[in-house]
Amino acid sequence: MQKSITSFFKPK
Amino acid sequence: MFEARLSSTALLKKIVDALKEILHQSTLDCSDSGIQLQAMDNSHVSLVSMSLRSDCFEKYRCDRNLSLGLDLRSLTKVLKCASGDDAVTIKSADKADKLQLSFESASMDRTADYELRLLNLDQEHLAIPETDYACVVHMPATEFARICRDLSTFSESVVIACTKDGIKFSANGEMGSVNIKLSETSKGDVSVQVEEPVTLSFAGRYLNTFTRATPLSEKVKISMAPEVPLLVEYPIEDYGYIRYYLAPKVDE
Repeated sequence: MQKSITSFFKPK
Repeated sequence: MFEARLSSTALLKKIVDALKEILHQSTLDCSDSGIQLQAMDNSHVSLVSMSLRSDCFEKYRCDRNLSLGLDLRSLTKVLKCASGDDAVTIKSADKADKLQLSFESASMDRTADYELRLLNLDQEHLAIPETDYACVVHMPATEFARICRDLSTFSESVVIACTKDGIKFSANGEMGSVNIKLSETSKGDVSVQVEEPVTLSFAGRYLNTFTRATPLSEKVKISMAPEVPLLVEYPIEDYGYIRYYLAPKVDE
């Protein structure tokens, strides 16, 4: 399954 | 007022080439210290971060922080009209809706001025946490590009395994499998620093897209840590970098 980058990096 | 002059359009072409396939539109954040860009691809699987310090430019002026929303495909079309050894000046007034690009030939007998419409992009910025990477590998950028290209023939997924012995790239598909291993070399073009071994799986097509930055640098730096995004970094001469972050694939 491809993870999303937003599951690692959160909005500032 | 923002104004920046580069002595060679070739560098700007290489930077835009490294970005345009993964990002169709993006915002350049200009400040007194230089130009930054941060954006996710449309699928939100990868993140691109670019930084170019002001001393990269022959002339640099940025009176107040400015965000320039650009269509990178359109910018590419403009850059195609310029010769690599032209000098380029990019300019935008405060609150302007256009970016001006002026190209001056090396013999200074030809100037060409273009205006590019700016876009109002609502781009959110992500906080990239400080990461202590367990594996850091330096290798020739052309070698990395070749490996990514060769592996994508076999499978959509690429497994990267890094140990003290070296870095191994593997792909396994219907037609067969491939393993490419690079060990540290005495001449120093491949270096491998490993605190603990890491194996992660990634979508090969993103890795391939990152290698569009190959003309920017002889070397590429690959950093991995367990269960965090891969970092692929290309320096931009001594003035900055393009960093690509790619979220790993995980077993369902």
